[in-house]
Amino acid sequence: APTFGGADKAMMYLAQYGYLSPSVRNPSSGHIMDESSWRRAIAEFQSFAGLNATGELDEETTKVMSLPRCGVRDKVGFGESRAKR
Amino acid sequence: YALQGSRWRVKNLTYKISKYPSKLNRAEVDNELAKAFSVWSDYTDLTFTQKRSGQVHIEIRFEKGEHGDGDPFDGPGGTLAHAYFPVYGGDAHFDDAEMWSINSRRGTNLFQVAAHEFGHSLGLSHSDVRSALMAPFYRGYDPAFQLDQDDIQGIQALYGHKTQTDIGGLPGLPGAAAPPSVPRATTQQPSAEDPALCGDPKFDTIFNSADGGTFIFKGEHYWRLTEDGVASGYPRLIARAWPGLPGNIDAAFTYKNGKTYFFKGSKYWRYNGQKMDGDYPKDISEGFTGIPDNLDAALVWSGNGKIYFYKGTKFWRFDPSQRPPVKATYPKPLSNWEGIPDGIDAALQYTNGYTYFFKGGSYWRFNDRTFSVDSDNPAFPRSTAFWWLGCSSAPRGTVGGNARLSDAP
Repeated sequence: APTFGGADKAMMYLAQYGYLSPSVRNPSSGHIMDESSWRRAIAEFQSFAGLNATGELDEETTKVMSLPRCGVRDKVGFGESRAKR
Repeated sequence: YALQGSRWRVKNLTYKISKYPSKLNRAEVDNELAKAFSVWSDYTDLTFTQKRSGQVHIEIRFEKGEHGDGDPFDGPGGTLAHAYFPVYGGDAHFDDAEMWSINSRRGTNLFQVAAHEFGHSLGLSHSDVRSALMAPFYRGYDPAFQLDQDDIQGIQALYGHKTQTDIGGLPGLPGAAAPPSVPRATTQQPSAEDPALCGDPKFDTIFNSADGGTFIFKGEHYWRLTEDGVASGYPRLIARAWPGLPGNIDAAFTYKNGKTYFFKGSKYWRYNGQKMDGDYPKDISEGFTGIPDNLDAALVWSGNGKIYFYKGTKFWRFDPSQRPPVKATYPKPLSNWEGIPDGIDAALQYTNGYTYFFKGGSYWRFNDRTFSVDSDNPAFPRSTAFWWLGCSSAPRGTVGGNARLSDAP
């Protein structure tokens, strides 16, 4: 499997599957976010994928991000990040 | 499991393969996709019929790159397929750049991916249970594939159990029994009134057993509910039916492992059926770390299969597969469950897919899909005595309510 590396790719991945705002995926613009949002998104992905939720983009996390998968977002419907029901 | 929030209103669904994969035999693809649909129809009353033309519920296409929905495929590996939830049409798209395979470990197994995508088409989101078909990551070809209990519970939360026993040859499979409707009193066949319950329709706890029975606990006694009220021959002593279990239980639920958990004060008990399942009682603080003592109620919620505990003005979510099982964001205000009062007596995830909350002599029906109390006529809260306990002389609405006798639901 190809190695999935780099914070940019991870950011795109997390946005694609619902862990970060979709605006992060816009390739024509740069994006900056506070560290806590970034770590929270990684931790949520790790938790969903059954990894230790460290909030660190470690090797195991990037490896899981490289796995073939379904294109449907992980966080839809009853996601906890909803601002309003 | 996780429910997206929409489902099909009909159970007889049609599908069409509008664009076949470029490298597979069409008849074999037909066969594999029919098998993938049957994964879900084996456990529900859903049926899936393939059509060659005309309008269908679910359209299936194998496409490369951009294919008109703004979500382009990315070539071999990465994203394999995606599907739309019922509210968005239910269509399923597969990346034709993948090396799709049938009955083979080589390439990407079509059956495995299709069964997963059709779960989305039916209303299931991704599950965080790793063994579930609805987990988001491709797990390869499995010649002995069986739907995970997590997936079964998810699909049955949406469409109910299978009522026909054409899977009866496989022992132990759930779903053979018809889902009971809401127990309610009828004017045609009133149940015998139970003086202890009808006189004071407040109880300690209500729960479903693993075999589908619904039980009410009150003090030292219990009752079994029927479609119309309570079964004859009750009340009976809790201590006789569940040896070792005390009276005045605070809360109870049956988990997806088939075990029933009872809570009282700072202790809990686990039963397999009506037999104690080990050395109990144990401390809630040990077995359910993060959950307080002296609970009001507990249930397993159909929205996500997780355990919810209620006490006073707060609730806690418990997920035994996570560490810690209770997130730091809990407890949360009970007002998040829109329309439900504080200080409930009991709660139940019933077999019809609704969640019920009980307080005093009243109950509220909570719609797990709209996430609010249903606005029916008669309005909620309604009388527990009339609608659950078969007390035909009780008012249909809540005590003091204005529901009329002609207000059939």
